[in-house]
Amino acid sequence: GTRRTYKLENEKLFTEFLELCRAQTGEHPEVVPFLAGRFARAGPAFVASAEFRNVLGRCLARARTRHAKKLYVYINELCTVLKAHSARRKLPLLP
Amino acid sequence: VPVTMDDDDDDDDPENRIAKKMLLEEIKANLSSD
Repeated sequence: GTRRTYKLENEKLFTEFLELCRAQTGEHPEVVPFLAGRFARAGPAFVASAEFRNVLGRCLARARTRHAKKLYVYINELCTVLKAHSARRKLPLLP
Repeated sequence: VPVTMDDDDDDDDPENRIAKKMLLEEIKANLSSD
Protein backbone atom coordinates (compact mmCIF):
# COMPACT_ATOMS: atom_id res chain seq x y z
CA GLY A 1 0.00 0.00 0.00
CA THR A 2 0.91 3.66 -0.08
CA ARG A 3 1.90 3.69 3.56
CA ARG A 4 4.36 0.86 3.06
CA THR A 5 5.77 2.65 0.03
CA TYR A 6 6.28 5.82 2.04
CA LYS A 7 7.89 3.84 4.86
CA LEU A 8 10.45 2.25 2.54
CA GLU A 9 11.11 5.48 0.71
CA ASN A 10 11.45 7.45 3.94
CA GLU A 11 13.88 4.91 5.38
CA LYS A 12 15.96 5.13 2.21
CA LEU A 13 15.96 8.94 2.23
CA PHE A 14 16.79 9.05 5.91
CA THR A 15 19.75 6.70 5.38
CA GLU A 16 20.97 9.00 2.60
CA PHE A 17 20.61 12.00 4.88
CA LEU A 18 22.55 10.21 7.64
CA GLU A 19 25.35 9.38 5.18
CA LEU A 20 25.52 13.01 4.14
CA CYS A 21 25.65 14.08 7.80
CA ARG A 22 28.29 11.46 8.60
CA ALA A 23 30.50 12.87 5.85
CA GLN A 24 30.09 16.48 7.00
CA THR A 25 29.80 16.39 10.79
CA GLY A 26 33.07 14.58 11.48
CA GLU A 27 34.03 17.16 14.10
CA HIS A 28 30.94 16.16 16.12
CA PRO A 29 30.52 12.36 15.83
CA GLU A 30 27.67 12.43 18.37
CA VAL A 31 25.32 14.11 15.89
CA VAL A 32 24.59 11.11 13.63
CA PRO A 33 23.78 8.64 16.47
CA PHE A 34 21.54 11.30 18.05
CA LEU A 35 19.63 11.84 14.81
CA ALA A 36 19.39 8.08 14.24
CA GLY A 37 18.05 7.69 17.79
CA ARG A 38 15.37 10.27 17.15
CA PHE A 39 14.33 8.40 14.02
CA ALA A 40 14.25 5.07 15.87
CA ARG A 41 11.94 6.54 18.51
CA ALA A 42 9.57 8.25 16.06
CA GLY A 43 6.06 6.89 15.79
CA PRO A 44 5.65 4.29 13.01
CA ALA A 45 2.68 6.15 11.52
CA PHE A 46 4.74 9.31 11.17
CA VAL A 47 7.74 7.47 9.72
CA ALA A 48 5.41 6.10 7.03
CA SER A 49 3.69 9.42 6.35
CA ALA A 50 3.71 11.81 3.41
CA GLU A 51 4.39 14.63 5.88
CA PHE A 52 7.72 13.11 6.91
CA ARG A 53 8.49 12.34 3.26
CA ASN A 54 8.05 16.03 2.44
CA VAL A 55 10.19 17.32 5.32
CA LEU A 56 12.90 14.74 4.72
CA GLY A 57 12.94 15.25 0.96
CA ARG A 58 13.21 19.02 1.37
CA CYS A 59 16.02 18.79 3.93
CA LEU A 60 17.95 16.29 1.84
CA ALA A 61 17.58 18.30 -1.38
CA ARG A 62 18.69 21.51 0.32
CA ALA A 63 21.58 19.84 2.12
CA ARG A 64 22.78 18.50 -1.23
CA THR A 65 22.47 21.70 -3.20
CA ARG A 66 23.80 24.09 -0.58
CA HIS A 67 26.39 21.63 0.75
CA ALA A 68 27.27 22.01 4.42
CA LYS A 69 26.40 25.69 4.56
CA LYS A 70 23.14 25.14 6.42
CA LEU A 71 23.42 21.45 7.21
CA TYR A 72 22.89 21.90 10.95
CA VAL A 73 19.72 23.89 10.23
CA TYR A 74 18.31 20.88 8.38
CA ILE A 75 19.52 18.41 11.03
CA ASN A 76 17.89 20.54 13.70
CA GLU A 77 14.65 20.72 11.72
CA LEU A 78 14.52 16.95 11.35
CA CYS A 79 15.31 16.40 15.03
CA THR A 80 12.53 18.78 16.04
CA VAL A 81 9.99 17.10 13.78
CA LEU A 82 11.00 13.60 14.90
CA LYS A 83 10.85 14.65 18.55
CA ALA A 84 7.37 16.08 18.05
CA HIS A 85 6.26 12.71 16.65
CA SER A 86 8.10 10.53 19.13
CA ALA A 87 6.42 7.24 19.94
CA ARG A 88 7.33 7.74 23.56
CA ARG A 89 4.37 9.01 25.47
CA LYS A 90 4.17 9.99 29.09
CA LEU A 91 2.14 7.53 31.08
CA PRO A 92 -1.16 8.91 32.32
CA LEU A 93 -1.29 9.65 36.00
CA LEU A 94 -3.12 7.07 38.06
CA PRO A 95 -6.18 8.31 39.91
CA VAL B 1 38.78 51.81 3.06
CA PRO B 2 40.23 48.40 3.94
CA VAL B 3 37.71 45.76 4.79
CA THR B 4 38.58 43.59 7.77
CA MET B 5 37.21 40.13 8.32
CA ASP B 6 36.69 38.19 11.52
CA ASP B 7 39.04 35.37 12.30
CA ASP B 8 36.08 33.00 12.38
CA ASP B 9 35.27 30.86 9.40
CA ASP B 10 33.88 33.30 6.88
CA ASP B 11 31.81 30.60 5.20
CA ASP B 12 30.04 29.82 8.44
CA ASP B 13 26.40 30.75 8.04
CA PRO B 14 24.95 32.55 11.12
CA GLU B 15 21.73 30.51 10.99
CA ASN B 16 23.77 27.33 10.70
CA ARG B 17 25.97 28.38 13.61
CA ILE B 18 22.91 28.93 15.86
CA ALA B 19 21.33 25.62 14.79
CA LYS B 20 24.60 23.80 15.47
CA LYS B 21 24.88 25.33 18.93
CA MET B 22 21.27 24.41 19.78
CA LEU B 23 21.67 20.87 18.52
CA LEU B 24 24.92 20.22 20.39
CA GLU B 25 23.41 21.62 23.59
CA GLU B 26 20.39 19.35 23.19
CA ILE B 27 22.60 16.32 22.62
CA LYS B 28 24.62 17.22 25.69
CA ALA B 29 21.46 17.64 27.79
CA ASN B 30 20.15 14.28 26.57
CA LEU B 31 23.41 12.53 27.39
CA SER B 32 23.47 13.96 30.90
CA SER B 33 19.82 13.00 31.55
CA ASP B 34 20.39 9.34 30.58
